[in-house]
Amino acid sequence: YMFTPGNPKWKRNNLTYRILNYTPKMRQADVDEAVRKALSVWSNVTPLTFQKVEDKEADIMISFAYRDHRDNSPFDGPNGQLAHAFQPGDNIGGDVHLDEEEAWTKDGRGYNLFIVLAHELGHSLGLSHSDDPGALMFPNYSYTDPNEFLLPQDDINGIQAIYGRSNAAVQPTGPTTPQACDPNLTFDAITTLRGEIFFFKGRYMLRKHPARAETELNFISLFWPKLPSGIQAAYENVERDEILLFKEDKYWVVRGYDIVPGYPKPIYRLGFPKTVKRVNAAYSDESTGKTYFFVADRYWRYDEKKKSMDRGYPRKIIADFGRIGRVDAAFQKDGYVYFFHERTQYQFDPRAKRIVGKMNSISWFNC
Amino acid sequence: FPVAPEAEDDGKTIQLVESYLENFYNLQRNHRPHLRSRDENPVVAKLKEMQEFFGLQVTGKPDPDTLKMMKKPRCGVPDIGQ
Repeated sequence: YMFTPGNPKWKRNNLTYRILNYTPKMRQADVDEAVRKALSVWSNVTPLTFQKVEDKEADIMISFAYRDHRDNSPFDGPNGQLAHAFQPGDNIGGDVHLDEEEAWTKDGRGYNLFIVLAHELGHSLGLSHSDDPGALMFPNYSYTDPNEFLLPQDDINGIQAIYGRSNAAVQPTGPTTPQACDPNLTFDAITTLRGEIFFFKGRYMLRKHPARAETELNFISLFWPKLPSGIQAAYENVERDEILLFKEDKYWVVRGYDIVPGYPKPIYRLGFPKTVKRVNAAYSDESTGKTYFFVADRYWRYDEKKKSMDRGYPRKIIADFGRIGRVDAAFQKDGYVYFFHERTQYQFDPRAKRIVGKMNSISWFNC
Repeated sequence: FPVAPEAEDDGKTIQLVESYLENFYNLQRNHRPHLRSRDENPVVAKLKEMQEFFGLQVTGKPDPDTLKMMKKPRCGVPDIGQ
């Protein structure tokens, strides 16, 4: 996180705000809700309070504006610069301006007003841009489902460094951004995808292209806005050019950037008994057309051609894969299967039916 | 003569890079372009600053990853200085 140069801050904790005008692209009630929720992002983690006022000057004046709106920072039309805000202070200090020519929404289409407002209010309170790609105060727009939004730890640290901690008995904490070379990094799910490998962690994906040394970090929502965070299992069906992603008792089928219509579906459609509540990991063996699902200490085998589970399953993992323990994530590449459990990775040779290697979980990231 | 498509793209790229650095990295508009400066080219210096901020490879050149980042929708507040 970074403070605005000069460390400006409000001298009071009880601040006021006013919505000067509304965008015709959203219902007024939805704009009010977006503003209220964006303010609560910061009031939840500090002693700050925000009171809505009408018809008089407020500390934070929120408005939608066009192009040149007489603050020496003209907007640039659709996309590009979405909004800006001013550091704490009198008059224009603290004010938030939103570019009226953007497609403001309350969901994943266009630009989510809540997300942009929450970011700009960080400036209104004295924060500058953070270079943590997962931080709310990172300069680029990225969509997160407002219902799943948690203020990241980097932003909590920043705002509390200015205004102090929340008065709540239990101090709120937030998600941190995964670092590819963090030796403690573990994964929720892993899949190959058209020659690349995607490692899922919380709301993020670490993307590794075999020809590129560096690892790319993205939000899952950047590729698939309708997918939830916290994907628990994933595998690629190379023949159908699809990946299947699992969370709790549902699964999605994705082809390229598109979620195949009709998904998510219950995992029971694949033949799991109702006693199974979630899938921990999965991989698909392209050469045999069999897909392996790992749940707790057992696994199922699914025949992609027959589209049904094979008989005689579930079986014990240890019986056929050796001492790999619980499986958090798995994928197959170049004939080997890689099983991830916490910070350890096992390389399994399905032909020899034995473990042939043991590495750290982050061995794919050229650390 | 009509401008060759590549040259036109170059023009747009230069315009994108300079306006991005002016908006968000305090690049001062060079009012005496005809004078050669002994310092590092200010655009290169600011480009490196921007690449470092975004965790990109610091090349000082408008490489594809850098241009891709510059085209992303974003907040209008500068990344450095106010």
